[in-house]
Amino acid sequence: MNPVYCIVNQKGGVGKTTTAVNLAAYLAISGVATLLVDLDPQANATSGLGIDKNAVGAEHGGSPTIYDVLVNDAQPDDAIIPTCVPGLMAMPSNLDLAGAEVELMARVARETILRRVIEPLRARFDIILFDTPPSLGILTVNGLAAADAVIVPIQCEYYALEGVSQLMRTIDIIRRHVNPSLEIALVVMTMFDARVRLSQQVVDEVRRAFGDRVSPTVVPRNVRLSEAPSHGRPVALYDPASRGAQAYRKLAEEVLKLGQAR
Amino acid sequence: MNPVYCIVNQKGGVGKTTTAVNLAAYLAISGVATLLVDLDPQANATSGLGIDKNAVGAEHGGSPTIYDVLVNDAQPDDAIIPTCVPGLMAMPSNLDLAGAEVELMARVARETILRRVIEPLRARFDIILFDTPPSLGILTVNGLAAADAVIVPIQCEYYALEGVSQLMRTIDIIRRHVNPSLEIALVVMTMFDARVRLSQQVVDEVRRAFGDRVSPTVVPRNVRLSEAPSHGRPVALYDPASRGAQAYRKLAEEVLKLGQAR
Ligand SMILES: Nc1ncnc2c1ncn2[C@@H]1O[C@H](COP(=O)(O)OP(=O)(O)OP(=O)(O)O)[C@@H](O)[C@H]1O
Ligand SMILES: Nc1ncnc2c1ncn2[C@@H]1O[C@H](COP(=O)(O)OP(=O)(O)OP(=O)(O)O)[C@@H](O)[C@H]1O
Ligand SMILES: [Mg+2]
Ligand SMILES: [Mg+2]
Repeated sequence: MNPVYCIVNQKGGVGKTTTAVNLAAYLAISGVATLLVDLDPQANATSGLGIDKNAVGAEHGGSPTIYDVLVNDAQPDDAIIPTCVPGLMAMPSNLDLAGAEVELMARVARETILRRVIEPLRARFDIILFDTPPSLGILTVNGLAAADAVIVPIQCEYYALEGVSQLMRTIDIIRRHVNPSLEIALVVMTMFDARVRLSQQVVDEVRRAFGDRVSPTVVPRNVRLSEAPSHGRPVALYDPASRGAQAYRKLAEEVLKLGQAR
Repeated sequence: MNPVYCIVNQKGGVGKTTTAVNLAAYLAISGVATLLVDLDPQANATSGLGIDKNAVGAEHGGSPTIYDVLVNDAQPDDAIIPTCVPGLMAMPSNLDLAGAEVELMARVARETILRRVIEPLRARFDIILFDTPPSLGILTVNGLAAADAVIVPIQCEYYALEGVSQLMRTIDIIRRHVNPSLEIALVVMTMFDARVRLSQQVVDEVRRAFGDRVSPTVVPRNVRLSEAPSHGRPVALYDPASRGAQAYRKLAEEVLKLGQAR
């Protein structure tokens, strides 16, 4: 069964997009047919893959975005475009998506619109990933309802630790009302800085809470990861020898093994 | 006229809370009667000041939170509590606030609920600050509608740069429909790392766009700033000699001068 993963954490700036883009790239590079869906109006995953977010969108004369698919019933196939990575396709986002929260609020079965969109795509792709915005609104809820499991990036910082219990509560609610089989596939520690005592303390605390669901791969703070998006490339194409790239390559191998075990 | 500032940027993890807590602390230390209102359900500003977010809230037997004030008409005065910094009061938040988005959606004049709450408090405080969540939903819109001006933290990273145009668009909309006198008081560059070329490129780009509204004080990446919240203290009390503390002390002086010039 081809897994669908939602990358989620309502705390801002913890590495959701960086994980989505780089994980998707390494999965595709290893031969896995991968789709990355950008559910964030900020469209960082879209631009992190070198796609011009001002050139997409039905209202701007481009191919449809995830907004057009969710809100205006555009064909999902028409919204899927190739990226700079062979084997990696994307369903891009743009600022139109900022309106989706209000526009979808009154719809019948508003939480499962994305699930119905993704269903027919499962046969075409080996793995589907969602990047989500830093909130627990309708877009993230759609991601959680459509996914088989979540991947949770947690930044090695104090404030990021505080938000984890809120996230677990939300996942429980989704499981009870919308998606009973939603699992926690992986917790990924990000922006680890070995020189900072707090980093290790956060890792230890998360390992105590989540046990072996925490990936043994800890993503280090690595400047190449933050430079790559300014070149519109995942780190696999920007600087594959960097420590950041190596961490995401290992993570992709782990996610592949998880998928096969399902 | 006692200014009210909203600290805003929908991009996640750019230093909104760190700026709100540490600016508020240094303003209070310099003798300014300061109120910090936490409009984020994550309640990071609340815990960054050492307030136990599980001990507040009318439904939990504690003093009311901003949620109780906005949604259940609790008295604002009852929700204002002292902090570990003399002269700094706070209106704390907790997870209840996550429900406000939906609960306020159908209210008449939902965008200006906070403005009506804050109006009578202006006489009691020299400066009022709002910390906001990483989204442009009802809570942030309430902050923008109730403020005289915004303070915009921008992280010295590529993705953070992308979100600025969306934020400016939203501020324009608020000005046109809800708060015609809303100004941009200050843009603050955060997490600057002198070893990273990208940092300086982002600073240059933001200065080109915002000119002298960009504070000359650039907040460096400084581990003491990320450690302080784990001790429930602003950096002014945790490590006042650190570079992070010095930057926020200077920023407070600048904000004071701005306030006097109004
Ligand atoms: N391991 C890392 N090392 C260095 N920089 C990183 C790392 N991971 C992410 N970054 C940078 O940190 C910032 C935040 O990461 P990112 O935007 O991926 O987080 P996010 O959770 O998607 O944010 P948001 O909540 O706004 O969606 C970005 O500028 C990114 O380039
Ligand atoms: N100048 C700095 N140097 C080092 N760490 C910092 C600095 N500013 C903020 N941090 C840390 O970076 C993380 C993100 O900052 P913060 O939580 O203040 O951002 P935010 O914009 O409020 O995030 P959110 O969007 O989730 O509300 C926190 O862990 C914080 O401690
Ligand atoms: Mg993101
Ligand atoms: Mg914050």
